[in-house]
Amino acid sequence: SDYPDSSTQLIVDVLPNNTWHSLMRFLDAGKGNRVDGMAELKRYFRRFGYLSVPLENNSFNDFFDDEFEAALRSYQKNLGLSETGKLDHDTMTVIVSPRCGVSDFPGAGGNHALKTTRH
Amino acid sequence: FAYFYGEPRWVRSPPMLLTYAFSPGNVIDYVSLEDVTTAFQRAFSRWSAVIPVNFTEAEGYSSADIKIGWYSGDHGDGEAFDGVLGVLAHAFSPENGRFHLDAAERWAVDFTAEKSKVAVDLESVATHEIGHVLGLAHSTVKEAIMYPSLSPRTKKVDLRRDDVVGIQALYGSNPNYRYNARLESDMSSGRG
Repeated sequence: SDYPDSSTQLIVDVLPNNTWHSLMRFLDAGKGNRVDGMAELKRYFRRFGYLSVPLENNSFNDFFDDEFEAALRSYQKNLGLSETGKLDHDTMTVIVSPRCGVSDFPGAGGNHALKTTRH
Repeated sequence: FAYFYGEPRWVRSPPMLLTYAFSPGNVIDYVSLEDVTTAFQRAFSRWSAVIPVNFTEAEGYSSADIKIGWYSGDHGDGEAFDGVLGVLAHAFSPENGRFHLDAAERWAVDFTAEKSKVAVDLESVATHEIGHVLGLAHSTVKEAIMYPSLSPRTKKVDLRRDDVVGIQALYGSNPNYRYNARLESDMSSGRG
């Protein structure tokens, strides 16, 4: 079940420096874990409105902390995924999928608008 | 469905007509302008079929309401593109009208002719971004046009009930629009 589906494999094929194997290090990571490269995932969440820029040092660390877990749950809820609070297979598959650049909460970093009204 | 903060929308005297144009210096050269225009005409027509808004190509780029162009990397709007896949496109909320596509992608209008395994369907992305131009934000319904992700070599162009209800709440219904029961079942499966 951990093997990537065809769409994920497609992305792996064209992103040799970002292989599924390298992404697998995040698989099932949960609160309290420290995983090399987690800061990159935090920047991804920042870009789409789920995290704000850290106050200290203005840079993200590699710790799976409370703030990241809350952001992850919000992401899973917004993308129609199970709210596991973990970087499970389904969540990682969506993270590596191509997407629209508009923030899921426009205004959290983008300049499209301030925030959304959800119905 | 979701809206941008304040639920911005285009305000025009009825019948509402919005114009669009392609940036003369920011287009792709491996898909003919005719095919690009056709793909966008189909995308616009899907939205105009459900709301009382019509779209037509502008005579000049500078006067167009909706300005469409392909750009690479940092192109000056604070939302840099990132190369192949990743972010595909973005558009701004009403009444800004800017609609940008990542020039690094391999855009396709016909997957039988375009063999690249990273090809992205232009009409699908156009339909999604027009939703932003009109005022819709991202939907949580996977089947909806306004869901934020799209896999390569995937065509997803039909509006779902979530899209239709959302956009009609902003602009009202096209008097010629006829309810399609198939959209209801799509909504049900989305909730499931």
